[in-house]
Amino acid sequence: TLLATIVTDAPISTPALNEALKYAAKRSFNSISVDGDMSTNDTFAILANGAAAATKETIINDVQGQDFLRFRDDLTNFATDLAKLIVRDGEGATKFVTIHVKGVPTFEEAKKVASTIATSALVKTALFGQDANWGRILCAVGYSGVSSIIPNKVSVSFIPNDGSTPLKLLTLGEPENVDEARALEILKMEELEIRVELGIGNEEAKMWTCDFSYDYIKINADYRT
Amino acid sequence: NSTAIPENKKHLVPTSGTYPNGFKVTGVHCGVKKNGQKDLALIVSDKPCTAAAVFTTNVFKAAPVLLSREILNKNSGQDIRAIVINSGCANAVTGIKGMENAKKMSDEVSKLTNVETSTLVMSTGVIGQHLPIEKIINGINVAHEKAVNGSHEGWMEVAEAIMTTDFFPKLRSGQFTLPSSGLTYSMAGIAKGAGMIHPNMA
Repeated sequence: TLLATIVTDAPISTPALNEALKYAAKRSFNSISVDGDMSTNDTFAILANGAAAATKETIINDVQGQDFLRFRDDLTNFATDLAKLIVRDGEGATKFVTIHVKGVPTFEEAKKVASTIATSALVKTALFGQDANWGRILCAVGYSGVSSIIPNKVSVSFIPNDGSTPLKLLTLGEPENVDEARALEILKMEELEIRVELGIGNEEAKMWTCDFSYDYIKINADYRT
Repeated sequence: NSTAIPENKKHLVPTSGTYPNGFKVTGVHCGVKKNGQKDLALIVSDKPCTAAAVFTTNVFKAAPVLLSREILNKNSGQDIRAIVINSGCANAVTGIKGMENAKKMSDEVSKLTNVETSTLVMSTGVIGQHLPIEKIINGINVAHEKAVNGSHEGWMEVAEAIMTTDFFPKLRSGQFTLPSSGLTYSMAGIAKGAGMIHPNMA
C-alpha cells in the first residue's frame, strides 16, 4: 500500500490545492510501480494550514498565477522525491530504474507503454540478474496495447546514471551488436534508465520502477501470517 | 524501526529537516503490531487546514479511504485539523464494523482537537482483519499528549509508525519561496510503501 501525507504552512485555497495535488499525483505517485499491484488503501493527502502567511493577501488562489504555478511545481518535485523513495525501497530492490518512453502520439499512450515495461516480471527479474535482455523490453512494448506502434521505428537504449555513453540495444527495429561487457557495466549500477523511442509522435512519459529481489519474494511469501 | 535500516539504504533517511509551522506530530506503539514497533502516527494542526486527497481506484476501497473521502466532501476540503494513521492492519474489506472503527478513530482525534469531523484516517497492513480499536483509541490519546511541534524526531516517529514491510522510513522536508509574494513556506512529507505498489489514485 502507498500512503503519503504532505503538510505545508503555505496559505492556499481549497480549489487551488486540489488542482496542485491532482497535477502532482499524476506525475509522482501515479508514475511508480514496484510490483504492478494496486492496493485497497492507496491515499495521498495534503494539508495546508496557512501558518506561514503574514497577511490575507498572500493566499494562493489564482491557478494561472506565478505563485500557484511555483507551488504546484514545488509540490510535484517534492512528491516525486517521496515516490522515488518507495521505489528505492521496493522490499529489498537492488535497482532504481527510470523507464522513459519517447516519440509517442499522446502522453497516455507513452504512459501505457512505460507502465507495461515497468510491470513486466521478466524485465524486472532480468534487471535483478543484470542481464541485458532487451528482447523482454521489446516484447512488453509490443503487448502494451498501443496500436500505432510501428516495429521498424522502435529503438531501445540503456542510459547509465553516471553520464557515460548510452548503450544502444535496438535501433529502428534492428538489433545492435551489443557489447555485453558494457551492458553488464551499466546493469551493475544501482540506477539506470531504459529509454524507448517509438518514433511515431512527440509526447513522452516516465515511470520509475525497480527489480524483483529475493527479499521481495521472501517478504511476500508469508506476509499475512 | 530505524535500527533495522540496511546499510545501503541509510543514506536515504534524513538526520535533520526544516518543518512547517503549526503542526504537532508523533508516532507511538499502540499494540496493532505484535513486535512492539511503532504503529500509530498522529499529525495535528494548530489551525484549520485546507485539504485535498486522491485515493485508490481499486473497487474494494478500504474503510478509511471511504471515510476520508466522505469527510473531505462534507467539509468541502476545509477545516481539516488532523490525520491519524495506523499500520499493521489495513481495515480493508471489513464491512460495516470496519467503517465504524475508521469513524471511531477519526472521531477520537476530532474530539481531542475540539473540532468535529476534522480528522482524516489512513490504515495500512493486512487486509480482511478488524482493527483492535480499543488499543488504537488508547494510542490516539497517548499520541495526542506526546505530539510536539516541528521536531525532526517527531517527524521521524511519524515516518516510522506508518511502515509495514518498508526497509526504511520515508521522510522529506524543505523550504520554498514564492516568486510574486516572496512568501517563504515549508513542506514536510512522509510516505510508506514497499510492496503492492502500482497506484492509480484519483
